[in-house]
Amino acid sequence: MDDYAVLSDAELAAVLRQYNIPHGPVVGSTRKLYEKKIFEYET
Amino acid sequence: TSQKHQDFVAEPMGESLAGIGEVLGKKLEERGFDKAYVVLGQFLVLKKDEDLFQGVAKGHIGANAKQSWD
Amino acid sequence: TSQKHQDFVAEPMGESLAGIGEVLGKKLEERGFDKAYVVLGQFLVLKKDEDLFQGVAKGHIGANAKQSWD
Repeated sequence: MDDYAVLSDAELAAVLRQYNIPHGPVVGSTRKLYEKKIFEYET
Repeated sequence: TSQKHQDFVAEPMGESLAGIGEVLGKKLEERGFDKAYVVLGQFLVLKKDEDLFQGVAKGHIGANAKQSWD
Repeated sequence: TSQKHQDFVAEPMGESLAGIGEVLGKKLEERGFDKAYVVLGQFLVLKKDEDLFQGVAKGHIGANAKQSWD
């Protein structure tokens, strides 16, 4: 999951959109959760 | 919506969270959710998406399905 | 607090944000803040800390001091 940590908030949001994962703004309190969602999607 | 609902919604949410007891309350506090409105804020930032919000509740404090639902 | 304040607080915040026009609204939407309550959520998650919140507003959408204050 670490390789998502290097992405900026905007880049992470772009991946969420690409994978059609429902999401709100990528901010401090939501970033970890979205990284996990992307990891789950990819695995 | 019923008058009861309107009355409930109109009143300030105060500092208590339904369904969260001493133990989970402590865990929430440790993670910065030391006020009920911070938990509300997290729900709103997640666009009121219950799955996402339950993911946070379970991830952060190990709440079970019922507790995170509450 | 005055009755006026109580009436204002009691009514649902709806979908509009005071002080945010077309251009800033678009920028907020692009970053996921596409509803007024999501912005409110971020403010609450930041524990209503105005400095922190203004920092986010300026960082995310380049709002100037007055706009972020609004």
